Amino acid sequence: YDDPPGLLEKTEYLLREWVNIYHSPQGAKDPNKAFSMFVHQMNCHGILKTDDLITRFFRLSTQMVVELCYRFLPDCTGTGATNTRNKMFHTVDAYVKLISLLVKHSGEANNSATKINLLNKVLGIVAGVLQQDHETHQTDFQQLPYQRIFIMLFLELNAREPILEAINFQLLTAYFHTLHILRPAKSPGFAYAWLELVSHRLFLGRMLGLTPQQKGWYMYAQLLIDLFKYLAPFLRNAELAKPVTVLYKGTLRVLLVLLHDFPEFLCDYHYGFCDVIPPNCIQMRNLILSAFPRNMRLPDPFTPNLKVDMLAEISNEPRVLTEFALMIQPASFKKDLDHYLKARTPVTFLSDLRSNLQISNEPGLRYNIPLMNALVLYVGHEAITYIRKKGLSPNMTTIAHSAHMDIFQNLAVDLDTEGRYLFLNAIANQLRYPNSHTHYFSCTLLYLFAEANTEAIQEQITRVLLERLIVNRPHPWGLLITFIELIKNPTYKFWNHEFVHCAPEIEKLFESVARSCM
Amino acid sequence: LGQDLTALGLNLNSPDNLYPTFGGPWAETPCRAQDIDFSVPPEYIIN
Amino acid sequence: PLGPVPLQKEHQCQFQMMESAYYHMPHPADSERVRHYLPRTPCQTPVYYHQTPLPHSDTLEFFQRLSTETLFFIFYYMEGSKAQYLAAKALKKQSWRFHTKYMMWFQRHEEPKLINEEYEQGTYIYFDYEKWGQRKKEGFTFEYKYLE
Repeated sequence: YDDPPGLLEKTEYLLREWVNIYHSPQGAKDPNKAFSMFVHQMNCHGILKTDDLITRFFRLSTQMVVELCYRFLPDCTGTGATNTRNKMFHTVDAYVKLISLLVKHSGEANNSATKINLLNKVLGIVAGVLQQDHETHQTDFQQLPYQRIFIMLFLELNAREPILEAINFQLLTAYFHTLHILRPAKSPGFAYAWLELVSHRLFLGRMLGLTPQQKGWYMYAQLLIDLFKYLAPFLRNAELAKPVTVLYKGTLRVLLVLLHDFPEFLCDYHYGFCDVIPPNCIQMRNLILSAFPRNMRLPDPFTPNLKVDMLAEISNEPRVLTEFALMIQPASFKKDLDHYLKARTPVTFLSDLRSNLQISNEPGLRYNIPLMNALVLYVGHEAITYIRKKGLSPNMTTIAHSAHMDIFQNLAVDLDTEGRYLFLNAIANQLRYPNSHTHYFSCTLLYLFAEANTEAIQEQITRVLLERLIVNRPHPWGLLITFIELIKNPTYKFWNHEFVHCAPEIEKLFESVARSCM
Repeated sequence: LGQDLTALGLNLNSPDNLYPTFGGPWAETPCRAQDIDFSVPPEYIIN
Repeated sequence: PLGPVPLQKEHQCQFQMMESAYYHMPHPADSERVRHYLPRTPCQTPVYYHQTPLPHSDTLEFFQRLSTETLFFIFYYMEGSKAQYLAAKALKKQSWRFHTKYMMWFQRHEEPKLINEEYEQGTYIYFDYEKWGQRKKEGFTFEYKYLE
């Protein structure tokens, strides 16, 4: 960094000065006065003269604070851990206080730009030091100093003060960018501290609860997607190593809080989440799909003779805040798709479908899952519009004999087992709370079962539903009503199929599920 | 199959929001009243 | 039908880093302000102890049923927290008042002899934080302001 000679010593002196001032009785009694005195010292040492010097000051300070922590950390174990931590935090918290005061007092009181610029600069510097440290120390990397800086700075800058309230959304945005840059896939050694930050009660509260017009939701959704993307390769395999299990359980806890406190958030972003959650991650996906708006009363899916198509909610389209149509790539494929949906020709479009979806011959990785998901939801969404335009509403009759159902039936027949599994998963991911998508895709799944020309398709449809039902709760409402309809409605002759009786334990399983459903 | 989500230390039946006392992804219990910061009158800060 | 997918090299490296981080997980107190006395440090207690906070233990009603001694303990050793706030509220419900200058609580037991804008004279019990005791004082004069 070829810092100017003497700057390191100067910075060290000033930092030491500030820590002493901050912890002195006078400092405690009148922090603002102490701060202005210190700013004067900074000026005298020329630190605030240029933007570059300010940047170097923060970088050097951050590095010193981190180094200090590294010196303490080896004996941060056992009974003395709390004391050792407090010794570290004695300096770290003072440094954070300095940053927060500088941010608060930078520029004019009502000029938020300078404050946010400084905040972004400091967050960027801390992130940069972290990444360099992560690279350098590798498996000896320590997350604590950075976690402490980030969380304490967040607490400081979320104090109930008018100046801070005025810049709160920009603060959240700055934090979002920083956390996205430091996402687990980029800094795996920081993963646990990252999730601790992202799910801190104050961060959750600000991002999802207190910020008006849900302006923090799309940022939080992105952070969750970062987490899911990181976990995906590890969750993809059944055997979870302990570090993964801990991170996974932590993720479940966060999702449970979201399901309990912000179900609408999970409802709005479910598509984006399911797109990056591995298909075999059934319980976590069920948790997201189980969310339903708080003002909605769900009819008991086990009610005998429940007339789903009489529910008012099934005509309501759910909010899907992910641009799934844009995910249908390449554009030429999208064009062909739209053409086929409109004209139901050429037939070759159907036979080419699989080649558009298949990306390799490697088992387990053959298909472009995001494209499959997008295709299914897009075609379903267009089908509902198409049926409505005819003044009808989706049901077992109106969904049939259309370009949309052509595509679905073709996928059911033409894909191999792996592909069909992903296709059926994409449909099952839409079985949620009462809404037009749930109803349409529930009918579609049952229609595919009824019209299947081979039992293998029917068996796989059953497997996809069953594997979602045999994990611990919660279970999405749409999943339950679809399965109940499948096993109760004689038109599907469910119990006549051989795969229901292929083994005693399977049969017993079906019966026990049926008993609990009927 | 899967986790028993009711055994992760969250009071899922609570009529109140969970996030104000959420203890974090690794905590087995929520935060207690003495863990939660509160803006008390400055006179109360004695230490 | 998807079967397991072997981790790619990149993921294996990520796992190594994550695994090393796993051996120094964040501690609950790392995300909280430093508490002088009772930091947020969970410790194992016998299984027959309550393992989770009692229902409604963060409500005023609950605090009102705590002993006065406990309320003073909470007030002085859990400062800046919701517990301190609730303890103060509960003490006020029992006619305790906080004296800002002496930083002590006092409780008035009988009508004061003299009442005017500035002072009240009467018999008081005040809580002596230093000696952790309560003492009775005749004719004690207080300057105080209400902290409602």
